[in-house]
Amino acid sequence: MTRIIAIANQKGGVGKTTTTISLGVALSRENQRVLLVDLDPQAALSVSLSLAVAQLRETVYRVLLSEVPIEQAIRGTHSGPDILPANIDLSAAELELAAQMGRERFLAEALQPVSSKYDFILLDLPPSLGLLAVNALVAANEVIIPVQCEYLAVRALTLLLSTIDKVQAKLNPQLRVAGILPTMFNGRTLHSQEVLDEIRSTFRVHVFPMVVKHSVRFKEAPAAGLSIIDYAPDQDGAQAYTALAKELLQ
Amino acid sequence: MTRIIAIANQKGGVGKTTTTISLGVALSRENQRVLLVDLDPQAALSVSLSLAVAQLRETVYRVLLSEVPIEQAIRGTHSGPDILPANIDLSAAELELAAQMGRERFLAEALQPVSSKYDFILLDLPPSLGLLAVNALVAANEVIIPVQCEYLAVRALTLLLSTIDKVQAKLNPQLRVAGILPTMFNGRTLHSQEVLDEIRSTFRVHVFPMVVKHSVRFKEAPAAGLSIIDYAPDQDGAQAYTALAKELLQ
Ligand SMILES: Nc1ncnc2c1ncn2[C@@H]1O[C@H](COP(=O)(O)OP(=O)(O)OP(=O)(O)O)[C@@H](O)[C@H]1O
Ligand SMILES: Nc1ncnc2c1ncn2[C@@H]1O[C@H](COP(=O)(O)OP(=O)(O)OP(=O)(O)O)[C@@H](O)[C@H]1O
Ligand SMILES: [Mg+2]
Ligand SMILES: [Mg+2]
Repeated sequence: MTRIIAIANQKGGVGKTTTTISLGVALSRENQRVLLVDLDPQAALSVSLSLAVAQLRETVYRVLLSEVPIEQAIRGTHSGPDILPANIDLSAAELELAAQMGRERFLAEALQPVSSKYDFILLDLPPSLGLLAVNALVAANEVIIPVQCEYLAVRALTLLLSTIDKVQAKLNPQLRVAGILPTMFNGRTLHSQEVLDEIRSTFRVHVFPMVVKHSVRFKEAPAAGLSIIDYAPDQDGAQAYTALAKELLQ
Repeated sequence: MTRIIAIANQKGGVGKTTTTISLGVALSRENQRVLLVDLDPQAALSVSLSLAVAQLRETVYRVLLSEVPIEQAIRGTHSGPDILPANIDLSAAELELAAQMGRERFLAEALQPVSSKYDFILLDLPPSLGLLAVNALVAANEVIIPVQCEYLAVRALTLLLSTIDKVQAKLNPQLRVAGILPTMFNGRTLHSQEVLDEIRSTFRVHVFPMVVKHSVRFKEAPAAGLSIIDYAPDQDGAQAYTALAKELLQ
């Protein structure tokens, strides 16, 4: 059964794209067949894997509009996983789909022809709770929530969990939260630890035992077109994502 | 002449909201009359200034729909500036305005009755380049662009500047970029400095001379309901924003 995991958090810059790439590559190193889906018009996922997105004609946007078959838009990457890329055209998707019947199910239907080819499909969401995010939550059976341990994160988490509850109630009963992943963690400050403790005690959701610490290697890796797993394999960051992959495979 | 400044960058988590609050408070300490406008449905600006946003009936959303007069929705804050707050209702705005005539001008028209009361109106944008962002770029006469000095920032900047060019050409000839502000700067790594140098040499846009360094104080300040100017006045962060306010006042 293909595990389709939405990497979700409407707050900006909390590590969704980094988690999608790093976890995706870590899973493929465990011999899993992995597809990464870029659902953000800003296409950071696609760019970080060295795709020249502006010139792309076959993207997730055109797949959602049934203009291109999904098999044609999926490409390999040099890191291991396959990718269904995005570019700025996707910014038109929400408006275009908004008026259509079954508008929350376009992605679920688009993934149908290929899902059996993969063990894991990871969906990289944009920083919003609009129609693209809802499509992802309807297509997915699990959600991983990267969270930056700082004050404002708790409120965003509350809103996200209530949105997931609504989607589960009305559109996708199988949806469950696999866990919260603390990211960009600064172990040397009390603030991060306090917020992490608050998250663990406040929410009835699993919080993964591993924490992804802040490291400049994450900033450098996209410039090299590599995931952290290939760029700095011996450091904490790569090890945290490898541990997360193993935890998911248990 | 009221200076209306859009704090813009479609990339998530780069310091837009932090810049709006910190610069706004710094300007009010220079005896400027300041209004902060929250244009993000996630309402981090409003929350950081201790507003209970969920209960708010008078928000920027209802002002844009002409359901509430702007004077009624504007509130004072304990930090100095006034605020026109947001809450999650604003997420319906883009869809609702999309079909209406003059849809890019709603904010400009909404601000008209009050702009002469203020020396500065700062607009806090969401992490996207949708209709709310375009409304802000049409209402504004200047743009400040907070930029995190890392690899992916340069691409986002290119897209933002081309969007500003388009708005200037088609909708708002007065719009100009006041400058790029390097944020969350990690002075100890070569990567940040390299990206900053690349930004300075690549773009024909002013890059402000001050840099806002990374500091955990910024993470703690919203928990105290304070801007960095009040929370940690003697540290680099507060001084960088105070210097930015003075530079804008020259
Ligand atoms: N552990 C980490 N340490 C340091 N930097 C990190 C870490 N994880 C991610 N980053 C960097 O922080 C920035 C934001 O991360 P990322 O793009 O993954 O967040 P995001 O949630 O996908 O953002 P958006 O909401 O804009 O899509 C990127 O430059 C990324 O390289
Ligand atoms: N100089 C800094 N040092 C450390 N943390 C910072 C700094 N500036 C901002 N932050 C923190 O980083 C996080 C993101 O900042 P902020 O919310 O201002 O970004 P944003 O661009 O408005 O995000 P979004 O795209 O989600 O609206 C916040 O928790 C904020 O407190
Ligand atoms: Mg992302
Ligand atoms: Mg913000």
